[in-house]
Amino acid sequence: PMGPVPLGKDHQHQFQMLEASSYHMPLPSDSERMRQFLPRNPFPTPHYYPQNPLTNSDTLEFFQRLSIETLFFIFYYLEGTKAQYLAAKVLKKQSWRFHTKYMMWFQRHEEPKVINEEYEQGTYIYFDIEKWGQRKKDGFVFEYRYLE
Amino acid sequence: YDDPQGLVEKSEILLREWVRLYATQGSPKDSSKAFSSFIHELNSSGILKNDDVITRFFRICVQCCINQVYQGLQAGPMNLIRSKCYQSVDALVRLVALLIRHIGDSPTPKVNLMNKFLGIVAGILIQEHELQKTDFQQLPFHRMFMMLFYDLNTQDQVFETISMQILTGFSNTLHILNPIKVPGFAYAWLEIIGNRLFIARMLALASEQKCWAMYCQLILDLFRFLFPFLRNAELAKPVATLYRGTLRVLLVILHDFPDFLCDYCYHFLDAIPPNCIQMRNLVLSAFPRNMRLPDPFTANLKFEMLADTAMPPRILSNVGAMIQPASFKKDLDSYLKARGPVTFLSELRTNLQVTNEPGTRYNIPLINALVLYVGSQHIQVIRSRNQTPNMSTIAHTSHMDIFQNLAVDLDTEGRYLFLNALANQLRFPSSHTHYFSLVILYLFAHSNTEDVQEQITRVLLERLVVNRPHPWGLLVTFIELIKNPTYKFWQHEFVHCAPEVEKLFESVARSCM
Amino acid sequence: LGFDLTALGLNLNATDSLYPSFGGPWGEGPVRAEDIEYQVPQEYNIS
Repeated sequence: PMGPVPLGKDHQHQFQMLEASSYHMPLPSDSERMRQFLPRNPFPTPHYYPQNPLTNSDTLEFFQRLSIETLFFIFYYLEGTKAQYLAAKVLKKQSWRFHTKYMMWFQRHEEPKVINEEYEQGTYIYFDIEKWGQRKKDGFVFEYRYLE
Repeated sequence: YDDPQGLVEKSEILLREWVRLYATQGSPKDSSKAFSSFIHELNSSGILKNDDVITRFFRICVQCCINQVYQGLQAGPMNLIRSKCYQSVDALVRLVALLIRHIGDSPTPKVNLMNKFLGIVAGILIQEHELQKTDFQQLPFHRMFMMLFYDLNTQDQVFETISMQILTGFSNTLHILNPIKVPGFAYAWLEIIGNRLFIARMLALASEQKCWAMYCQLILDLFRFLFPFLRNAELAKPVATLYRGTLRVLLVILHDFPDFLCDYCYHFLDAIPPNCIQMRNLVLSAFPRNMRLPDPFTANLKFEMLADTAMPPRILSNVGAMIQPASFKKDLDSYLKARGPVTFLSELRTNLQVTNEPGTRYNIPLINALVLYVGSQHIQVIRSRNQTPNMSTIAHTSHMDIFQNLAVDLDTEGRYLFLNALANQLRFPSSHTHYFSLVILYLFAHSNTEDVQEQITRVLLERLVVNRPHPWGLLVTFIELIKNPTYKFWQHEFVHCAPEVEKLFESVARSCM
Repeated sequence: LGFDLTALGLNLNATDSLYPSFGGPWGEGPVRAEDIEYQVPQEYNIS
């Protein structure tokens, strides 16, 4: 019984303003900080590409399936995000350690010969941040070196 | 604005310098290094001299950022100028956040400075909205509010001490900028109140639900804007987009904060158009997080078996105060107590009517409040006699007189609203759901015309045939109506009035069985 | 005005809360881990 009620003049004005603003809708990225690297730019990919993030893609289980290189990539490129946090968590689970002074990830290569307060002497593999520092996207390779 | 000579130019130069420092000497999260050098420049330029100069400086900087967008739009589409414009906006907002953080030691100057900036942005937004009309650009303002909200809600000891004032400041500003006031900002506005951090701070993290009432106010602003457009049900694309976005936000709230919807349900029901059945069902389907709902299809399910039926739902509004005018409320109370004045019933319809225009004849919030008030009073009276509501204890009482009078005396439109007000009480197990379920079934069983029975059925059915969710109390009531032979439901002609209607009832009955 | 609310891009059967990864009123799905700002330990802010 509540038949239609004609829109008043002010509703017409409101609708016009709403309609005009619908041509530049806020995007999810408008509510996110700008990224120095990998800025989020929506791009029309073919419809058969997955258009949404995989479910659970922001969980530890998902990150545990990623390769070490991918985890390093996420850690260094996506600073201050949940992805960086999860990548660091998984790296630690896989016995990597982050050295805050050199900002490098280390992993024991063998049992250290000497352990004291200051350091553990032994051989480690580590991820070379210098190479990374250039952050060249093309031709980028991960290098591991033994550090005595 | 009578800006002092040279202030505009000086401010623009300072802003450009700060944007450069922000981009080069910091990270998206930390500009403390850049700030420690820039603050001296600000100071030596006299910007921090007094309140008036800071206010002008903020206004000039905000206007700069906004102008950049309009200039940029000549250059290309919004996407291209986003990053350029946002760089300035993010930098300006960061500067404001750092000034708030470092100004004085006590909270007051911090809060004042924040509210000053929010007020300036809001003022310029409203002015731009009026000046630019359909060329108005919502995104830079959206960015300004969103990034300032992020900056002021980082885990920082200083901001933690004023977190309630921050949330209050933003809520008040967004309430001022509600969609009815600035419809060109409506999408950005919903994007802000639907933002995950905003929801988190307002509904999850603010202690003791202190921000729930403010968030309710914002949701009501949204419903009030949508009301006339949803009321007519033909949704033009811009409205459909806003409506769909609203449903998504409400679904997150239903899933994560059902108690919020339970507590403020009565506020929302007054603001949702009566034909907006699914969104109303969504609000009514919320039940307290710690409650376990029995399967409504359980055979021989009886309210009396449920412990929750003893308790009333939480009601945050003062229902009695919503019954106006006071003389009407006085007569109502007197009638409930002593069934007098006798004219009360015959004048009831007049008190509820506001116009003679079909479709807008009645005061819906008043009908909702009257039904809730009379029902609450009735439950109390029954309880005071150590009885529980059932078909005999609710019968032949002044309260039921009122409900039966409304069922008989109102026209189709009025009775539709009255029956909806009753059906709106059918939620999770509570003394109200139990009582109002009885009232609906009692009215069905004792009505002397088939019109009333048909309309009761329509009101229940239209709530059941829409997509899920369906409130628990609605399902239980309808199942009782079609199963219990007392109501002779299947004998009514309207059940067989058309093959598809008959099929519909049978399919609903099958799913209920 | 009826929508299939299960088709609005929200996992309504999720056991965890939806709001921490809610992509906003017009997002199509949950936000990605790389979009969610996070309070990471200070030393992770490598830049």
